[in-house]
Order: sequence, then structure tokens, then C-alpha cells
Amino acid sequence: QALRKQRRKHPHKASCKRHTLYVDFSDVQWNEWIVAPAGYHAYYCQGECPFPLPDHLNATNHAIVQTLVNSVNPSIPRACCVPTELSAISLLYLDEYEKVILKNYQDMVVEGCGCR
Amino acid sequence: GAAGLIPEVGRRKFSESGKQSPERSESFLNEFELRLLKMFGLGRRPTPSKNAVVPQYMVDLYHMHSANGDHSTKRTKSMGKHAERAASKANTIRSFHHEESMEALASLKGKTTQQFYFNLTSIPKEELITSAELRIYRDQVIGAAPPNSSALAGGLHRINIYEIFGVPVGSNSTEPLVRLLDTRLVQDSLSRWESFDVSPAVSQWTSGQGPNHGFMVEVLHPEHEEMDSEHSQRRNKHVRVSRSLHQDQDSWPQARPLLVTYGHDGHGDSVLHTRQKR
Repeated sequence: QALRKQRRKHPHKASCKRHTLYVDFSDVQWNEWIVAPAGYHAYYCQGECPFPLPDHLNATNHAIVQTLVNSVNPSIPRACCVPTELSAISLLYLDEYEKVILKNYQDMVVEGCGCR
Repeated sequence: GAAGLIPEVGRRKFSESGKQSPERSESFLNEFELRLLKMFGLGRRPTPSKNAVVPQYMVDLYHMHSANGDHSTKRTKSMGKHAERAASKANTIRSFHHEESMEALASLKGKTTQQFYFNLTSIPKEELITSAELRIYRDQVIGAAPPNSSALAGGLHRINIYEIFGVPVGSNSTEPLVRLLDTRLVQDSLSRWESFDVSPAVSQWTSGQGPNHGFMVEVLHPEHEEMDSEHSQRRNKHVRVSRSLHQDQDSWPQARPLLVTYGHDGHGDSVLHTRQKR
């Protein structure tokens, strides 16, 4: 019971990782001009960058040092959980002149997250 | 705000959050909106009318290049190597219909010529056009010789695509000055889209090296130059170059000529690269 109480007080925060995020273009009313796709899996990064940083968190040397400093001086923030690899998607849409365009947009999908 | 890319709900929530003064929050939102528009390469939010037509070819290209596309389908296979090759260097593919108000149609002695003008001013200056194709739909001529028939030669016609580069000055002739871009001998017994390479002309027009006077399409029957005018007209009607030659008005938007440009704005990979990577 004491352990549960303690967990409630200091909930265990998940490590930095990729989470599901489906962007539905109708939610932002962009479906009026984007023909395809109707939406896409964009994903997002969230989670802690704890001390000591494990290997799988893709940390840079700077992030490792910053996390180390944070462990002794909490006024320095921890490294941030951010996208480290992104990929492109193709959109088929009508522009402001009603011309139909198929264009490749880079950095639209999170492929990997890490501490930076 | 209603005309912009930020939904009204998002604008209202940010303004009401009280983090900024109303003036500053409006300026932040406008700045963010400009970034969104720039990201999409737009000048303002598109507000297409209900009559806006999305060519099936563009939808097919999208499916060909999207991650979920089924590349083994008959439709994507029939799109040909040209589209695939062109798209491998391009990250932007645009389609254009011609300005019907500026078309000039003439039929004489077993041939039909049609002048087209495509307004390409919406292509940004920084976009380098690597390839362009003019697509024209042909309907099967009822009663034409089947492909393996011995009367094959009689069921052929030629389509010539010219770039118009001016009108003769000080001459009585009204014929425009043209140069041949592409030509093909086609069979009457097949219904299909014909794709013609018009890259040299479109590259010149969009790079500012020459004025855009449009194209001239010529349909002629090498074996039937002596045929009577009515017969000739009937055959030429199967090449969908003009609304006036098209019987079914409902299908015209999807059967009319289409100019497709393949370009790269210098940012990121080509559309085909994405597919291969995935």
C-alpha cells in the first residue's frame, strides 16, 4: 500500500519513445482541398530522458553531458525527447488556382525518437 | 482567420488562453499561418469549387507513388515507363487543363488541327521542370479494323504535336509558326490515352527562355487524304481534343487533354524515392 501511495505521488514516467498520432485532415478542415490521403500517421515523441541515458535513446554526446549536469544541478534541464528521424509523404491537393498537384513533403512522419 | 489554414477553433483557443495580448496573439497566429502556407507552397488557403475536376491520371499517379499503392494493378502498369522515369526526378507533379476560351479548331482535307493554350503561371520560379507530357484521349472507332486484321493500315491515323512559337509577321498566312515536338501513328481500334513528350517547350516557357504560345495538335490520316470531308470529321471526333468534337459532355472533364509537368523545387526527395525507401 505504501509502495502504491509512493507510485501515485511520484508516477513512473515512461522513457522517450514514439507514440501514435493519426492526423485526420478533416479535423483541421483541410479535406476541402487535400484530395488524398484523408489523413496520415504522423506519430509524435514523448517521454523522459532519464539519467543515466540508455543506449536505445539515441542520445547525442551533448545530451549525455546535459543529463549528467542535470543529475547534480536540477536547474539545468534534462535533454528533450524529439524526433531524430523523419520521412516524407505525398499529398494530392488542389491549390489556390484549382490546379491539381501531387507533391512530396519531407519531414512529415516521425520514424524515430531520441534525447537531444 | 476563416480563410486561412488554422481552424477557427484553434485560433479562438489560442486567443482566449490569455498568454499574449489580443494584438500579439493575432500577430503570432498570422505568422504561424504564413509558415504553414509557405510549407505547402501556397499563397492563400485553397477554396476549390464543387466543379473542380481531379484528373484520374493524377489519382493514379498518387496511388503509384504512395506507400499503400498496389503497384501490380492493371491501371498503374498501364501508366508506362515515361511517368515513372519522370517522377523519379520530380518532387512536384502538376496537371493543367487548357484554356477553352483560347482554343482554335480547324478541319480541312482529312486533318484536324487544334491550338491549345495552357496557363502555367502558377508554377513557382524556383521549380525546375524536368519533364512534361501532353495526354490526349482517343476513343475506339466503331467498326475499325481489329488489331490483327489485314486491313490494319486503313485503321491508322497520325497525331502530331507542335509547339507554337509565333505568328508570321507581314504575311497573309494565318497559320502559326510551329516546330514538331512529338508524333505517333495510332490505331483506330484501340481506346486509350496517348502521351506525348513536350518537355523541351514547357522547360523553355517555365524557365523564361521563351514565351508560351501554346501547342498545336494535328490529327491526320496518311492513307485517307482523299477521303470525303464527312468521313474525315467522323474519324477525327474520336480524338478528344475539343469539347465541340466530344459527344458526351458529362465525360468531357475526364477525357479532355491534360498537360502534366514534373518538377523539383530543390527541397527533399522525389515522389518515387519515397516509395522506394518505404
